Amino acid sequence: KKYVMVIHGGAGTITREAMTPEKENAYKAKLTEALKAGYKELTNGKTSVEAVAAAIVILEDSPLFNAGKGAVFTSDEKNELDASIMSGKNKSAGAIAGVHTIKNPIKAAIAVMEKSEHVMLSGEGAEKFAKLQGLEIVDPKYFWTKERWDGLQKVKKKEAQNPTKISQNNLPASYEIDQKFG
Amino acid sequence: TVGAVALDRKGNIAAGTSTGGMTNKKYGRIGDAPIIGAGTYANTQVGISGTGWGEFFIRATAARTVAAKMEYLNKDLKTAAQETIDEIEKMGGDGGLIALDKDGNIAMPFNTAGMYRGAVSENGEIEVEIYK
Repeated sequence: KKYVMVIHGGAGTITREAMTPEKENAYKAKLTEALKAGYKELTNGKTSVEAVAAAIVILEDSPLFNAGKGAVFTSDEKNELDASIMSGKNKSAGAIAGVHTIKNPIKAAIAVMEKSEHVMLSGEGAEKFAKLQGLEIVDPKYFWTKERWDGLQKVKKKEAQNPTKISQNNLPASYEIDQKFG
Repeated sequence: TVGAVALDRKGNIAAGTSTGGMTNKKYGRIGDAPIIGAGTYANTQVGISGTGWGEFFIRATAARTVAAKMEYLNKDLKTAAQETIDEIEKMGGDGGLIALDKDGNIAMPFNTAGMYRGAVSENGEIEVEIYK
C-alpha cells in the first residue's frame, strides 16, 4: 500500500486523563477530518506543503489537541505556540516560536519559509511578521480552554506540594499529571 | 503537539509540526517542534514530524537522524525511525514520530501511551488509531 499522508495528534495524554468512548470517537473524527483535508489537496494537485497545512489547520482549530486552540498553559498562564514546516524538494524551512496571537501557527511557519529570508522567527517579531503577511491574528483569549486551564492548576498544586530538583533528565514528577508533550 | 507529512503527485515531501508546548513551562522554553532537524525534517527521500519530550528530541536531533540513517546507512524507513526512538528512550526521553518516504512507506514508532495516529493511502483509504 502506498501512503500519501500521515499525521499525529501528540503523545502522552491517555494515561493522564479519562478517555471516554465519546472522547475517543471525537479524536478519531477530527483526525479523519484532517486526513481528508490533506488528501483533498493532494488529489487536487496541490503541493505537499499545502496538504500538510490543510491537515494541521484542522487540528490547530480543535481544542482536542495541544496546538492552536487546544494549547496548554505556561507557568505564566499564557498559551504559547510553536510551529515549523520543511519542504523536502529544496530543503527550505520555516518556523515560529513563542507566539500568542497567531491563530494558525503552521501558516506563519509557511510564511516564514516562503516569504522571508529567515528560517525561524520568535515572539513579538514573529507575530508582527505574521500580521504583515495577512495571517489571522486573534486575542490571546481565543486559545483559553477550561480543560487546559484546569490542567495547569492541577500541575501547579502538585508542584507546590512536591518540589523536585530539575535537570535535563529529571522533570518534576508533578509534570506527569498533564504534561502534554510538545 | 500535532504534525503531518505528505507526499504530493510530483513526489515532493513536506513535514510540519505545531504545538502548544508543555504545561507549566517556564522562561520561554522552546521544545523540538519549531527546531528544524529535531522535531521536523524533510528531504527528497523522507519527511518526519515528532512528538514527545522535546529536550531529548533536540539533543538527539531526532528528525534529521531518521533521514541520516536512510541517507548514509541505507536503512529502510521503519528501521531508521525505530532506532531513533530507541536511542531517545535510552537517553531517558520518550515520545514518538511519524515518517513517510518517497515510495509511500510509513513508520510511526513510539514508546509511550497516548499516541494519536492517522494515515491515508493514495486510494483515499483512511486509517486512524489511538495507541493506548
